[in-house]
Amino acid sequence: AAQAAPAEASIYIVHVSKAHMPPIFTEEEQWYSSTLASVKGYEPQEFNREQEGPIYSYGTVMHGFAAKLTEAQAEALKSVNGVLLVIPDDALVELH
Amino acid sequence: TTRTPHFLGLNASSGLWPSSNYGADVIIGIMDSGIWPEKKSFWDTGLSPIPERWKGECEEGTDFKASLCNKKLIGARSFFKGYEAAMGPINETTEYRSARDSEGHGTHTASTAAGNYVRHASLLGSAAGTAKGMASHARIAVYKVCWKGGCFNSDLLAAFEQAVIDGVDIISLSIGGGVLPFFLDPIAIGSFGAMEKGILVSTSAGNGGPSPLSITNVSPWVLTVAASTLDRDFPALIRLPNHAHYRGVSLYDGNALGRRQIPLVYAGNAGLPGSNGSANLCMAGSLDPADVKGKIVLCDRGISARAAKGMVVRDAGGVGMILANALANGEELIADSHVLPAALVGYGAGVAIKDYITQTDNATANIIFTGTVVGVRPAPVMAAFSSRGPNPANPEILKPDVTAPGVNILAAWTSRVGPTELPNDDRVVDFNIMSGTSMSCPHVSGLAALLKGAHPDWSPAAIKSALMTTAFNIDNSGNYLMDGSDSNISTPFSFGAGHVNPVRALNPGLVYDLDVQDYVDFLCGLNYSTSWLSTFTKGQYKCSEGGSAMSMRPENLNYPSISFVYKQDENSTTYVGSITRTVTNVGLPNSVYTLAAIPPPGVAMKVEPPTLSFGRLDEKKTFTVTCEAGAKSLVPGDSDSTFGSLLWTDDTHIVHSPIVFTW
Repeated sequence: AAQAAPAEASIYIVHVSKAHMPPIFTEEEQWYSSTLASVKGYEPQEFNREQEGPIYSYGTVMHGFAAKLTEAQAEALKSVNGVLLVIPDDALVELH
Repeated sequence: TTRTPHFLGLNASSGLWPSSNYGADVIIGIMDSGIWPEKKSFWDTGLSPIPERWKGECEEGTDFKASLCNKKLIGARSFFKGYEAAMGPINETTEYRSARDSEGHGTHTASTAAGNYVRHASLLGSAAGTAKGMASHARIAVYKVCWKGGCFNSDLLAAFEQAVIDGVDIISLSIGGGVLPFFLDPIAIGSFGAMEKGILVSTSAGNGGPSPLSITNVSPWVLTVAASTLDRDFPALIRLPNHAHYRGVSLYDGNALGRRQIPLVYAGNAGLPGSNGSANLCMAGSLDPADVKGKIVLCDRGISARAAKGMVVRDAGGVGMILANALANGEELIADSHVLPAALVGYGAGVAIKDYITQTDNATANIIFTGTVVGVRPAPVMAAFSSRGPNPANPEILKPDVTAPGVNILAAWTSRVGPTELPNDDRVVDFNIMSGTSMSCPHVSGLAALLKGAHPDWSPAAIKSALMTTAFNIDNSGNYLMDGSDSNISTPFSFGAGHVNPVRALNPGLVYDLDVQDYVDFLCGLNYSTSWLSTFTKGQYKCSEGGSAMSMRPENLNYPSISFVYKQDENSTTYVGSITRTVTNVGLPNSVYTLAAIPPPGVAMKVEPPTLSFGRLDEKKTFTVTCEAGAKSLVPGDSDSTFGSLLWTDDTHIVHSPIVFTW
């Protein structure tokens, strides 16, 4: 089934090392959006942060963001400088 | 809750309640399914102004105005961006796109931890009394992260972020998933970040018991809570015409069946054609009304919800139900608010009643409902459903940590669904009786809030240590805690250090303290890569440079329980290993603690030094536990464990740690 729908996007949690944030960015959110645009194949001016950008940016309990990505995009993200881990948000969590 | 404060020894005249001012300065973040804010448990009668340091908000959303917050409910937020991105828009015909609780679970857990006093509380007459949370003056901040389709980790992490920023002191988390490596586990990551900021995270152990290795939420920086019974019951008597009678439980409090004998049928013999052997479980659409109408139906427990089976029996024309435990449920009895007169019986009684039906042409029965009784013995008993160790991620850390009341707990409930949670149950109740480690967890969250109130300078690890080292493992009959699944003696794999004892936790004497660097070194000891470690440290901590390989061994984390793991191989004949611990004196300035140790059977154990002398408060002393044991003949992949104890005692304190030795 996964092979039949290769472009289907799901949620990923992305851990980053903030020490690797390029100095051209002043805020983490800019870096995250730019990184996402690069793996999603958008030119920065086309990138719609509202629709394509991070779902959440995390800066307190972890450094990174959550985003909706295809499997290929998630794979591409892993080779971006400063990205530590890309984890699918597919672990079942339930009320006890 | 109406009974657990008494069962836990909390009282208004002395101890943890007055010492902590009922937790008035403490803020508990509840990450759950939301809250029904209008319930009396969340009124702010008698509460002082909100602590000035609070930065949280009451977010507006569907059927949720900011004005619903008050001095009790001081924050309410909902997190659904991850859920909606994955599942599509929230269906607002079935749930609220806000912190309002359409499930009931979050309302129940929030009121258990910190609900205000409510007189004349009950569920349809059962468990009547004055309901109150463990920390009745503590403040509640709700972070709704669970929706009809589940709880998404991206939302959960966002809630952790916000709770830390808002300034909560305790996080209560009655949710969980499977056990993952810590760096892949968002609950482990979020709770580590909370711990860094001095926030204690209390989590539920899971309901996967009695299977071994079923424990969840196992990271050492969270407090993992198992579930056990309290000394209250809701008896129902099943009477057969052959003078046999069997004890069950029921929340049905009426007299609908009278005292007459009523025809009795086993559901397995009353199935519709094509029910494919599911009729015995009273699955939807499986019963033949011609066989069931006007009768009491005996159903087997399993697959579908207990209360749902009662609905199936009622819809097929049955007038009552006897629900029989499966073998795995043993004799543990959980009460439900069934929609018809019904009672749950243990496995043995179920077998006996089925035998009676088989051997009798016109079987009949009657169910006598006797209401609520307290002072039940033995109690506590470990719940069969409560998840069990050993810890599948790191057996060097014993999990669960403690047990607390989690069976038949009355607490506040949503007005959106009835007490059975079934779609056709349109009864509206202010309180509901629920069972699960979800119910035991907020008890401990509330107790932790009280300890935080009484000792504002204590670290999360010190609060956890106080709860663990003062826990007990003797029930109210004077015997070791029993296991509800098989009526045998239970072990630390089910209760951890034991049952919480808040009276003693206020003044534990010694604590096993830990700081962020200790947990980082624990992760270093697991040979974490730089990337994995950075998911926790965020570049702010490194493995201790001066730390030896010894100090970074996972078993040397300064944990309040002790676990030796003998990783036997073919050539191994003997294990000799040592574990160190450091205790901090939080009792009296000049005190001397002496050792009383019970080695695990089959293990030679030595503790050095056997006496710890303290000259001042906050002084630390280190001791070493050395164990020696021979190899065991085990099936490859199997393991065996034995249990002992280590106690440090002075004139007034007993500081207890369970010891586990695993081959």
